[in-house]
Amino acid sequence: MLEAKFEEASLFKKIIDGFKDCVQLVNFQCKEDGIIAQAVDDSRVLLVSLEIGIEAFQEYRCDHPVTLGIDLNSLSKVLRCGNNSDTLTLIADDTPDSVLLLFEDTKKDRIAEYSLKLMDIDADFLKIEELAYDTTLLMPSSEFTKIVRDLSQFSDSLNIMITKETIKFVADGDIGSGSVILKPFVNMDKPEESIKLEMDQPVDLTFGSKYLQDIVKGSALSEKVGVRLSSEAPALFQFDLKSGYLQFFLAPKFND
Amino acid sequence: PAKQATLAKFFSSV
Repeated sequence: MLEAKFEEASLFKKIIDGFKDCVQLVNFQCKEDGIIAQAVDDSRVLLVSLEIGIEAFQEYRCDHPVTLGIDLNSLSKVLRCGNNSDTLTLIADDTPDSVLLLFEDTKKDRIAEYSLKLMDIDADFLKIEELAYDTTLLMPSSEFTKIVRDLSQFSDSLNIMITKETIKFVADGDIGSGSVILKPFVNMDKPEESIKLEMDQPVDLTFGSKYLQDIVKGSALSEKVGVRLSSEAPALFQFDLKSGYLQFFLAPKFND
Repeated sequence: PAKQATLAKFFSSV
């Protein structure tokens, strides 16, 4: 039996909205210690990895591991039926054909219940080893979103160059070019606005703009985004939850 | 122009 209750439905909505546009069919693996999910986009360029730890829930119980194969388009329809401030409980039995979504507005005594049919999704679960990165950047997710959206207008590729003191984003396309340069800094009054850079090796990497535009949809989950880059591994973009994370692994573009 | 790599270059089972 699974019973996973979010204090606010908005959290689960933000999680799903954070990756529903790049993958559609996802196995949610529910275990004693929380829910994990993983999916690769159709072009095999972007991998999404989600972990929702128990602390992210108001109440959580999972006696028996259960996999919920869900079409995110269908799930989104159900999530739109609930109000952001409702509590949301996911309920499934040990061998489920469907998952129940229970929205409760405790102030109004309003209870809405939806059943979503599950799917058999044939997808391998990848064990991602801790990868070695050359550079780790922690910056405001809103700033990162703006840079990606602004520069994506110029080109379908976005170049990220990091040296010891400088983070440079560049896009060069048919209509012109754009670049944004940032320096690491600490804002004591508003720590969430700080930009932190840890660099072992400089990096100069190019990514597909369309994938970055999908990734920044995770920004609603966290004020910060962690960006880990290496010339030998896919880039990792991470939005932390109160307990858990939403991660995107993105393969770079290469010059032949 | 730069060519898009896939994850298979990095993760064998993707």
